[in-house]
Amino acid sequence: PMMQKSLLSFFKTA
Amino acid sequence: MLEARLQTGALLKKVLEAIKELITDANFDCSDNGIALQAMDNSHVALVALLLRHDGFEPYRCDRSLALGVNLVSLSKVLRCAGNDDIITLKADDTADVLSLTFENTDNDRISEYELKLMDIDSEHLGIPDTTYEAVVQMSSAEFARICKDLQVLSDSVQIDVTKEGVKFGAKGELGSGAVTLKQNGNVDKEEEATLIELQQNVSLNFSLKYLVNFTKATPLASRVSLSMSSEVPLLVEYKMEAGYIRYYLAPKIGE
Repeated sequence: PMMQKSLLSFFKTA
Repeated sequence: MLEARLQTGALLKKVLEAIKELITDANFDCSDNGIALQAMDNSHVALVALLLRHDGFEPYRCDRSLALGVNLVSLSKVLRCAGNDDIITLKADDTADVLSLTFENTDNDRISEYELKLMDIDSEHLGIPDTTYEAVVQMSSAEFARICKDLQVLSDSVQIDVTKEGVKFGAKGELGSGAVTLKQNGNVDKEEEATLIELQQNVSLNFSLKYLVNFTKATPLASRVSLSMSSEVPLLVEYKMEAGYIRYYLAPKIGE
């Protein structure tokens, strides 16, 4: 099973 | 204040079609550089970054930076009132409480004017790190749209494998499996249809097809698309326009 990652774990709030 | 006149109004209509299903509200950030937008979808899985550079407008005037908070469904409804060949002028004053839109036909004997109420949007602006991608695939945008749509019949996700020979899109589901491989073919007669691969390292990544299919709503904006990938980082799907771009970022699916 694959888990959908969130973008927030890669991109930081500026 | 902002004043931006777009000779080919159809461009703005197409841009709205390409983003309105992914995001509902967004700020159009206007500056002397042009009009930009950055917004994530509600589930924080995908992000749209749009730039319409100032040189795509004639004239373009923005003496003070403005954030125009727009409901994209409303804007796309108003833009449907513009003819495909109309010239579109956008105007907003510094209070930014309405966006004025003027549509002029090419004969210049029909002028329609609309005002769209703007809203305050608290948007999180994300810092996107500069990334050197391990694999960059450039291909026909229509081909990419077709592959995503075809594979959606089988599964809700796609595995993309890039090697120097080519790029393979594969899907597995309850009814079976399917794969489409495009070989690198820089020598084809039709440049627009060539598949070109720049590779530092082979990559194999999984993504949601629902989002990719959504991104392909930008297909009418560009004949080419680029897919930039590195292991376990978001995919970048870019459609380049004459004066700007639309970029989509999509977080990968990762095995547990």
